[in-house]
Amino acid sequence: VISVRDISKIYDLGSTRVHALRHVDLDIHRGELIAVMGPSGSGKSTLMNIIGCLDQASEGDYWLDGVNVSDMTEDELARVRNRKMGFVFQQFNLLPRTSALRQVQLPMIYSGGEDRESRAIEALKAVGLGDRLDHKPTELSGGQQQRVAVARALVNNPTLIMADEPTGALDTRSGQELLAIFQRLNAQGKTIVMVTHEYDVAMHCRRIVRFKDGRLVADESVEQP
Amino acid sequence: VISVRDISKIYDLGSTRVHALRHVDLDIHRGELIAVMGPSGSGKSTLMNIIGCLDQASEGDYWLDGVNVSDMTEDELARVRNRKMGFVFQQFNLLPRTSALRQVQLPMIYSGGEDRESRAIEALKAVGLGDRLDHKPTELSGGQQQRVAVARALVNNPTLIMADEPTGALDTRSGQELLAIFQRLNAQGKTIVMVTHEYDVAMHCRRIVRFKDGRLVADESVEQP
Ligand SMILES: Nc1ncnc2c1ncn2[C@@H]1O[C@H](COP(=O)(O)OP(=O)(O)OP(=O)(O)O)[C@@H](O)[C@H]1O
Ligand SMILES: Nc1ncnc2c1ncn2[C@@H]1O[C@H](COP(=O)(O)OP(=O)(O)OP(=O)(O)O)[C@@H](O)[C@H]1O
Ligand SMILES: [Mg+2]
Ligand SMILES: [Mg+2]
Repeated sequence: VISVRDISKIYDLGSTRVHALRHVDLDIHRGELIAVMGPSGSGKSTLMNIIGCLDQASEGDYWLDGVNVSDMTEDELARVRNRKMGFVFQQFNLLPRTSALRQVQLPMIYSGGEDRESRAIEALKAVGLGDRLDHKPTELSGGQQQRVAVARALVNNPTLIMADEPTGALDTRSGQELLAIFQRLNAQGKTIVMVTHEYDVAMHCRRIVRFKDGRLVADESVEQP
Repeated sequence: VISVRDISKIYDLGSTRVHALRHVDLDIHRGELIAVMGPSGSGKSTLMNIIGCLDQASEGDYWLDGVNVSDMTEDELARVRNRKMGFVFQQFNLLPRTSALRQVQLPMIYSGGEDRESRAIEALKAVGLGDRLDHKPTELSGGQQQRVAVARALVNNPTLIMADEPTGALDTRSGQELLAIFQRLNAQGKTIVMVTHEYDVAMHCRRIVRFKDGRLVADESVEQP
């Protein structure tokens, strides 16, 4: 479903050039559950942003469901992002003055439907925030904000879920509960790509790809016990 | 050095009241290395903000070095925060348009000194960001932003370091390097209080306090092997 060929990303800051990604090749098939690991600054979020159609590569090609993304119009890209994908950002990217309930309803603005509010409530209950619906980000703990970001990414039933360190701000138990949600969605056929630096989380995925200095350096299946 | 007695924090949102902290008693002595753990939303950041003089309790008393903090003037509080304490925020709280080098120099504005820039460079090199000095937050990875926040907290040589999940965004190895920095500072006599949900990090501290639903429920020494 995702095919990345020779993708490079270079940031030009005038005095220096940062090669955030170097010649990355990667194929992701429908229904996979993949962990993306690697040191801080190795290019994981950069790749997630390119795959999530939030950023463009400097070089190389990216095919999503057989269509070359650089051939898509702005509208097509926006529709793909909104309908096919759910994205959990590493820093949550919540609107600062918006309640949890409204944050989670945002992706449904275009898909519409009468039951937006009840679907948003369901999504927030599923991540344990049923009693925080009207709290704004400053009225939520770090882990609670992360869970709002997850609920928002899942509410439109996307087929492709991109999660950039979705358990980073959570204690072990809340992290395991979130992982169980992702595993259940994967069992329903959703494709899940998760950046994580936690070994337990990676062990619950079926494939691990590793980055180092902008390059993909390892790609291995997880042994099932 | 820190004495917290019967501290409670209640948020009144009109329709609901959230008891973020309930009757917390805690003593922290000079030179301790303490891990603060507990589920998401259990009150850890709230307590850190009160101890860090960034917020006030609704009830109870807090003595810092023998002085009751509620008797301090705004100026005295500001001076304490700036000189005695280094605070690493759970969400880093970096200025969005400011380079790493300037972010780290901010705490030194009042303490002044000719060597501000070289001290900031040293602090950034110590966390592995010597080659990212002029990058702004949007030009840094999540883990790099976290490390800028740590460098900023340490640059003024504070005697009390409060770190709210300082390794949350870091891969295992960068996290271990950061922990080694904290251990070295503690060996020099600095008092360190660290919120973490990572067991390895907690095991490297000498005391673990645990929160649940706003209450302190456990306080134990870490067995030295
Ligand atoms: N806009 C930018 N301008 C310049 N350099 C950038 C920019 N964005 C990212 N970088 C650099 O690109 C590299 C890769 O960043 P990326 O965010 O992908 O890392 P990461 O693997 O997600 O790290 P982390 O685990 O810390 O989140 C980093 O070294 C970073 O400094
Ligand atoms: N301004 C506020 N108004 C209302 N409730 C708040 C406010 N700030 C925090 N809370 C609530 O207080 C509780 C404690 O929050 P706190 O940030 O201390 O948790 P935490 O232990 O740091 O959690 P995490 O591990 O997720 O960061 C949470 O349930 C949160 O929803
Ligand atoms: Mg990242
Ligand atoms: Mg917190």
